[in-house]
Amino acid sequence: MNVFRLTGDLSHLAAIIILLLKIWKSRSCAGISGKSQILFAVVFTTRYLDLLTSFISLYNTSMKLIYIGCAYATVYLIYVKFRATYDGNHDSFRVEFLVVPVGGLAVLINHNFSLMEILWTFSIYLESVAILPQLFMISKTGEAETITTHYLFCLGLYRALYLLNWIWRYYFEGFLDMIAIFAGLVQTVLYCDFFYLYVTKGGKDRKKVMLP
Amino acid sequence: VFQQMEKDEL
Repeated sequence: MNVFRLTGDLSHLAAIIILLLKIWKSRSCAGISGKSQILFAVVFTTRYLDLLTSFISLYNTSMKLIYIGCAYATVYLIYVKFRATYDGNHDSFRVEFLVVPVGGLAVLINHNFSLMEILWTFSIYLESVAILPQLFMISKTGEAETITTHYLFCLGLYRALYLLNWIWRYYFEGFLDMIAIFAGLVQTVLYCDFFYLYVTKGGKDRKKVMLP
Repeated sequence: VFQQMEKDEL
C-alpha cells in the first residue's frame, strides 16, 4: 500500500458515497446515468468474485463489500425507488457497444486464460469505459448539477492516482500490470475534457455547462 | 518484471 493507492481508494469511496447521498437526500436521480451505474455494479461484481476465494486484508475485503453494496444500492435507488425521476430519454447510450467489444477483448488479451482472470480482465476493461453513458448524458442535457461534477471529479481522480500508484509499485516493487495500466490510462484520458471544464468553470455557476 | 499473481488492488 502506498499513498497514491490509499488516496485513490478514498477518492473512489468519496465519489461512490457522494452519488449515493445526492440521490438519497434529493430523492432524485435527475441527470444521473443509470446505465453507467449498472456498468459499475457489473465491474465490481466481476472483479470482486475473489471475495469468495481469497482473503487479502480486512481493508481489502471491507472496501470491496462497501463498493459492491453502494453500487447495487445506487442502482436500486435509480431504477426502483426514484425511478419516476430517472431521465431515461437522455440516458440513451447504447451500452452493448461497450460490453461486447470489452468482452471480446477480455477473452483475447488477458494474463491467463482462466475464468476468474478473464472476468477480472473484463471488469478492468469495462471500468475504463463505464463512465461514457454518464458523460454522454451530460453532453446531451448540456449541464450537470454541481454535486454531480464533484462526483465525476473524485471518480476521475481515483484512477489518475492509481496510475501514480503503478509507477510507484514498478519503481519500488518491480510490479507491472500492463492491462491495468493501459485501461487506467484510457479511463483517465476520458475525464481530461471534464477535468478541464471542472477546473476552469469550478465554483462560477450553480449549473455547470458542459460543451457537447 | 512480473505481474503479481494475487490481486491485492481494489
